[in-house]
Amino acid sequence: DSRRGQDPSPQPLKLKEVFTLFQIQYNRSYSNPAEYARRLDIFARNLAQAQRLQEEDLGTAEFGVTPFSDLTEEEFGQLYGHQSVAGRALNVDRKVGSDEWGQT
Amino acid sequence: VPSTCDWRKAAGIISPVKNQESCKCCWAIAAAGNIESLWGIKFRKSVEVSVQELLDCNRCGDGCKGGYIWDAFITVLNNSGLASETDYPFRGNSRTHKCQAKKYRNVAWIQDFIMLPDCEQGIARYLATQGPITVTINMTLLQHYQKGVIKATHTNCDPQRVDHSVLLVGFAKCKSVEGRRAASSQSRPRPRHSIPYWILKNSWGANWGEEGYFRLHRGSNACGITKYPITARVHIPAKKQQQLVSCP
Repeated sequence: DSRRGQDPSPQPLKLKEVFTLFQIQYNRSYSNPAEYARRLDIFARNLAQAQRLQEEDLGTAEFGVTPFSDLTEEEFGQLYGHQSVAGRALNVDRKVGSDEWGQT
Repeated sequence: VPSTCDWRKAAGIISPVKNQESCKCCWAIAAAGNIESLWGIKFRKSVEVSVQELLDCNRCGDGCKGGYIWDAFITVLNNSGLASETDYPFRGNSRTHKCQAKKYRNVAWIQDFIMLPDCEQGIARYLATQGPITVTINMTLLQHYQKGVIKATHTNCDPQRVDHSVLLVGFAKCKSVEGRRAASSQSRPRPRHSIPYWILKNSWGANWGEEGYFRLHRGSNACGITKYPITARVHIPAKKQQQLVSCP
């Protein structure tokens, strides 16, 4: 990434500062140093991913630190997405509902 | 089809952005938002309906583990309407089959629900003339989204793998950011052009994205937005016909 003349992610020391700001902003704390280190690593990967998405994006979108920056992609999907509806056929008749106007 | 439409600009149509917290109930929040906006448009009545009732009375088990828009509308039809958010407030957890709908008066109801054809022009026309529509998209890019128009590719946002339901509330165009890709790829700056986009209401609180909303490119089935465009139908009794609100 540095070949592009841009620093894709902050320097280590700065990364910790950015991560501390993230923790303060989104009220995050971690139960032990190992968990802290793991979340810091995920955070760094997410910042790099956000940078890639920003470069790839063909619109005006800005990607960066969000409330979900310390979650892996899998955790994010499990916590906020509901099960994938790919391929599920609708088995509901289009015309359902009573014909009375406005009746509860 | 008007060139722009933003139901947020019409008073009493779009309710405040909600936060699903740790409950995976985007499907219930999107369906409730759809019903609220249709009542605002058809009856000029600003209502907030109970998401919790959709979770508790959901026929498909624990609503906090996920669900489908059509199941929310079937629950509304089965209950002949929904109680208000005030009477039956959101708790962020689901007591399956502990439905308390009968305790409260219904403040809104629907007659039907339909799924629209997967054509973005047709969806825009319906949105502008009838009101907001629920859609289900691939939410992958939203993890790192801060603001702006996401113009996804089918590789970084698979339109077939949709997993998050939101409410479509408007559309417009904006100017592209000149030369952003050029800077990174050292190629020739490209001429500015306008980017058509959809405006979508999310359920991750008002501090996320653009005050709880986000924008997706319009015209490329970005993140599968045309896969399940579903809306409730609210009929106005003939004697109550009045001038409809058009999308600002």
